[in-house]
Amino acid sequence: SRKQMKLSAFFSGK
Amino acid sequence: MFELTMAKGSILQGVLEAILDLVNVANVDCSSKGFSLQALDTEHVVFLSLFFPSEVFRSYRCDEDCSMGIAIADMVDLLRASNDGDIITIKVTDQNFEDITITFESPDKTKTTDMDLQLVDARSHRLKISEWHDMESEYQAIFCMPSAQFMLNCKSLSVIDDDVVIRVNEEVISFSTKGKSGCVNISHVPNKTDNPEKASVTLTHMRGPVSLTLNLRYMKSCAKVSTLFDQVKIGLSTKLPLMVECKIAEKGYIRYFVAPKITE
Repeated sequence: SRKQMKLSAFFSGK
Repeated sequence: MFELTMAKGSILQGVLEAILDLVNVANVDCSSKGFSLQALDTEHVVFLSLFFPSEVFRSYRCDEDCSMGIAIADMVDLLRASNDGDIITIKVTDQNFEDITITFESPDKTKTTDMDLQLVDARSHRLKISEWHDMESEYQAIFCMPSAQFMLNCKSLSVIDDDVVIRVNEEVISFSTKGKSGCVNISHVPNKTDNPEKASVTLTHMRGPVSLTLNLRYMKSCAKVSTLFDQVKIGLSTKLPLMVECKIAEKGYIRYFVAPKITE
């Protein structure tokens, strides 16, 4: 099955 | 003071309408150069960043940089109340930084409607991703295609399944999906040039084959905005979110960054 990634996986500096 | 005017049905209004299915609240930054907007979808899968240079508006004035949170759905509702031919003015005065004023003026200037829209807190929508904007060379592959074709691909695939696999190599750019009822594979043989022709699919940047799986719900949303423009540019990398970009005039853009799906 496939899991949806979140943008936070690419970028931490929110 | 900040003030811009545009005709009813202008491109900004069209874009705000088209982003509504993903975005409730947006952070808007205004400077003398133009109007920019950033927003994150509620599931934190899509980040939207747009910049409208001042010259795309009928008139534009910004004396001092300002930043504000806007409830986009409410703003679109207000804008929808304008009539054909109306000139729309969006204004923020220095004295009052709690709301923005939206004014419609009828073509014969005999009727004016003023509305105030309260500003909201949208600081959580401000991602520091400006570095992504200049990261074209970091993408493994970038291609351009007619935005109507992009929309058609997304619609055709969503009949079968919720996901799309986009694969790019030197020879072919494909959109495919596999579901319970069957499978669809749409392949484009790309041109290879730095000056993409409007009607063709063009590979503009290639560092190696790449493929990503994306939820079609988000892709259809990107496609909806892109159909306001002739061409869409799509960047793929295994280390970055998918980028979907449309150019607005010479310096303007609307960019979506979409997190892909991964196999567990």
